Amino acid sequence: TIGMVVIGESGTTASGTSTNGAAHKIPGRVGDSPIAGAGSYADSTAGGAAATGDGDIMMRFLPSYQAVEYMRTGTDPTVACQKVISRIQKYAPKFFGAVICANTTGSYGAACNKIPGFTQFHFMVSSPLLSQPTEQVVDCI
Amino acid sequence: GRRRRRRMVALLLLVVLQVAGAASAAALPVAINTWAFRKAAETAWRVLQLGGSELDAVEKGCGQCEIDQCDGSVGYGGSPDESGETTLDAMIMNGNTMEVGAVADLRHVKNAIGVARKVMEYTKHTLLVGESASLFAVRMGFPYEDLTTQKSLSMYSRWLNQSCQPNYWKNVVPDSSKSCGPYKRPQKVTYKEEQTISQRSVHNHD
Repeated sequence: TIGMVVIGESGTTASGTSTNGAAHKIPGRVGDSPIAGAGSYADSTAGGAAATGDGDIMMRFLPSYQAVEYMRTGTDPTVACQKVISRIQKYAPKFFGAVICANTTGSYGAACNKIPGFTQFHFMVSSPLLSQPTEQVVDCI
Repeated sequence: GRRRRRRMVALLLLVVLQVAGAASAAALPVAINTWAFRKAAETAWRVLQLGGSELDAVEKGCGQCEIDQCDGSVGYGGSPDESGETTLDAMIMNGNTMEVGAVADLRHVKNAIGVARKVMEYTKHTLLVGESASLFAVRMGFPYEDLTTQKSLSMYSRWLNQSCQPNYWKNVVPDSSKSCGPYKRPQKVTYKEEQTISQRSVHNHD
């Protein structure tokens, strides 16, 4: 799955996702990706977020919506992402998932749930402060 | 006097560092995407640099991943379902208007995010699913084609040869952890606690 958040110079925010979902799923199964607030969410008055991982679990918590709402209250994007992951951890400690967050001032961050075989999350960032789109890594919590 | 000068220099340095720190933490525009999908990021960024809108950047960035079949988890020829078919889900959201366009369980159309954009722009709906979404896509000018590849076929065969493991059924007969289907509800249900270890991985995710 790819999840993407783009914030323009004036703060205009857009987000999106695209996926072929879980391998060997039961026909008809749909994950979090096409659900607003789950796979991604954008609000130009706050920022945007996108989630990736086990959609069957993550879609129950609307993590992207929750992250944007945290950022609306002034929470730093990295912390917003971490808070979302923590909320899911309480119910599903071993879920596979990560969230990326960006606010309308251009700050961004990411967080993921640490499980065996998934201890770091890689994501891409493009910004005027970087000479080219750059891969970044966060340690999972 | 020297101490005062030192204190002034230290204070100045602190202010400079703080300003630099703030600047490095935030600048617009910004585009971020999940996973190390470099070409998708480059495409989105290029669209912005060429004057495209934020929605254009998202659509073209995610669309690049659909073409590249990023990690096998995006686009055609990946993640076959229990019947061996690849189906696609995609969504795009405009944070100015809160409009959303989405498709789910899309079959036989490769450019899922493109169809999602058309749902947003040419309908008053939010989410179209299944074969009906495919018909909508065709009306919008997208080609109807096979999403199966040699790779997705071999993934499917391997899964069948491994007694359909892993799979997502539970509390059914025959035992879904050992046998392929078709499954049905047992006469007497003995519910097992939901599996706590996720079957998903970096190559199998939403």
